[in-house]
Amino acid sequence: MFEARLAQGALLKKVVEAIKDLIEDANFDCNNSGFSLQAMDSSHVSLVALSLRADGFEHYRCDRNISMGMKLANLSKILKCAGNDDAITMKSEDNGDTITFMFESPNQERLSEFDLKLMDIDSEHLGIPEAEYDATVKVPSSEFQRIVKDLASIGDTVEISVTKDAVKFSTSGDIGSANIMCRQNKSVDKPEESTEIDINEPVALTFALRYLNSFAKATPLSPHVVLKLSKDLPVVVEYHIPDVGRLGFYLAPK
Amino acid sequence: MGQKSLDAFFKRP
Repeated sequence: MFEARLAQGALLKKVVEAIKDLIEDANFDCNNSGFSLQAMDSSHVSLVALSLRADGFEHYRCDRNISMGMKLANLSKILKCAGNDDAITMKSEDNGDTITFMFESPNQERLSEFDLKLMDIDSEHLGIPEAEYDATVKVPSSEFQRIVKDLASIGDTVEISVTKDAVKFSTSGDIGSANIMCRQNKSVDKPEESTEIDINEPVALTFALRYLNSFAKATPLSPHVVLKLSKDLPVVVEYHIPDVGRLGFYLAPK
Repeated sequence: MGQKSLDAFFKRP
């Protein structure tokens, strides 16, 4: 049997809101070490990898490895019924065909249960090679969200170029061009506003803004986003979920 | 410029 209780249920709501427009359905894999998901969008251009560690849950039990197929739109419908302050418990029998979501309000006055039908989904687990990246950039997630949104009003693609001191985002389109530079700033007073660059090699890669805007829906999960870039490799756009795990997006370069 | 698929990067041959 699988049973997991997350005191901050809002976190699960935010995860699903961040990925539901990118992937239609996916298998959630549960084992002793935690709750994870790996899925590509239908055009095989981007990949979502979520992992929530067992110790990030208030209670976690998984007797056997199970894989639960869900349609994200349906999961989102159910999680929208949970209050932002509710604790969420997920439960499923080993050979069950449903997963139960239990929502508890903070004062335990309201308890609700929703069952979602599981589905069989063919999915292939991809081996993502461990790589050492040419450049790793950590920027405030709200700043990244604003940059990709602003640039999408000018062009369809963005060139991200990283040097020792700064990361530059550039685009151009029919009406003109734009570039936004963020300088390294290890702000001590306000760590949430820091921009940090770790570089082995200067790198410049071009990506579709449509996907980066979709990834930025994960902004509420983390104060920072980490971009990992290497020449001719997919970018990793990573949101660390404090104390619980990570949500990573991979996007092939243009 | 076309968009590359991730299959080329992550799928084992």
